[in-house]
Amino acid sequence: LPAGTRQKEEGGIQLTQKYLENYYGFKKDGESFIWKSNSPMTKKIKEMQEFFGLEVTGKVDSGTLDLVQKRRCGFPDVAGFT
Amino acid sequence: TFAGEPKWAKQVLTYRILNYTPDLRPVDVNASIKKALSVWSSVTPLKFIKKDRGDADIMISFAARAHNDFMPFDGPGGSIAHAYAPGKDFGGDAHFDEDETWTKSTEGTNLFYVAAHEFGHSLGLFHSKDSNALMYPVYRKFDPSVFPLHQDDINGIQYLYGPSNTHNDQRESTEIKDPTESKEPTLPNTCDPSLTFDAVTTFRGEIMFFKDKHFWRKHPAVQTADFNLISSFWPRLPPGVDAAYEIPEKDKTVIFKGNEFWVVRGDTILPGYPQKIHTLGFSKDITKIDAAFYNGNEGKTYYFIADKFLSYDKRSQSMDRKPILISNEFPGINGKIDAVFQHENFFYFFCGRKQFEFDPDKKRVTRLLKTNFWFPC
Repeated sequence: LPAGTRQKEEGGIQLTQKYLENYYGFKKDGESFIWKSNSPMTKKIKEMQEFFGLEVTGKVDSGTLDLVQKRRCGFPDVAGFT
Repeated sequence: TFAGEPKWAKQVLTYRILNYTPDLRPVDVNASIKKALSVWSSVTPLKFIKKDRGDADIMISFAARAHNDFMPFDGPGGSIAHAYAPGKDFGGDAHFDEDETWTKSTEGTNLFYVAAHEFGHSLGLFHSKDSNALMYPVYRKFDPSVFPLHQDDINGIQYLYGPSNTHNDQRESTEIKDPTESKEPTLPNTCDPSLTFDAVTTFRGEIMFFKDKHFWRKHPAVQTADFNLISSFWPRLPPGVDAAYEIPEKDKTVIFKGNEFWVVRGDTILPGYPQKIHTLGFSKDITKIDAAFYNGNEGKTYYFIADKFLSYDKRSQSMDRKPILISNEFPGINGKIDAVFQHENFFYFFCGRKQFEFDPDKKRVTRLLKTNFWFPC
């Protein structure tokens, strides 16, 4: 990918990852970031997309990227938060 | 609800505003917080009492970045506020991100709207997946003239605390056994063509439209209208008022219900009210009035009863000895009226679904309007 696009994509991934850590209890594990369909991050992205009624792709698509940049309540969307 | 369904075991809860954002006047912060709490008290038996010192169930504060809990804020945007489920210590508390620009309009971040959401958490509600619900996690532009609770919010809060005690609660306050059974709330909607008003008055440069338990506040130059519970402004005032008029030069507004009236200044009911309407000079056989307005140009107050009116002249300090047919003084206005107010040089009479604009100089109706003419429909 051209550098600019790659940077933008990585920025979106980091933004989404931060969002999932804040509101979906995602814990980034030690392993490098792998795009496996069942990677923890992909699962969490699907969980978030399902909550917001987005298309459940598991990818940081434009709808997901748009959502993670919106103002919101700081309380998580997943239960079990104490 | 949260895991374990935490909720308050009592119905009277206290709240305290620990500090204030510099973005708004303290009086506006107080009003926004009070109104946000009244959203929930209007559909449950809950009551909220403000404390200015000591501990309170719901402690409200503004802070930026890290602020002595485990959820630091993140600067402008992103996370704008959070609140904790019911419980001791900081259970129930609500924190607002000072890095946002807090407003009382639809620009910036509206404090009333965010506070209403956060107090949903303070009372035990979790986030909703329903994008129309107040408990949906993402902040959206909202219409201040529409009551902010969606059925999903009402289902959740009444599941925890039951319905409001007031007998005439608008929202079909049946005990929610199965949330899916409850009916849509019947709330007044400004764009309903059959909308009628109980009373209309000017109020500190705005116009107030009363309907059942609520009123809309609308500045003629501003597109949107604010929607409030009467009890959020004047807790002792009953719903379903009959008439109201303002005396601008005294900053007083007179509100009638049955054979009583109250005088308010801002959101304060002046001491010594309610009083009986015959203290204004009405004969005993008059038990209520339908509408009223004060014509500052003439120094006269007009009280409308059925198809007649009585006027009080403040200069001669005298009331008409007997009622006069409305159509005699206001040709084209026939029969009983619901409400009336003066705006600039015109009088606006509300009769059922119709509104008549009346020009007192030409002594005739100049326009026939819908009742929701003043709203962005």
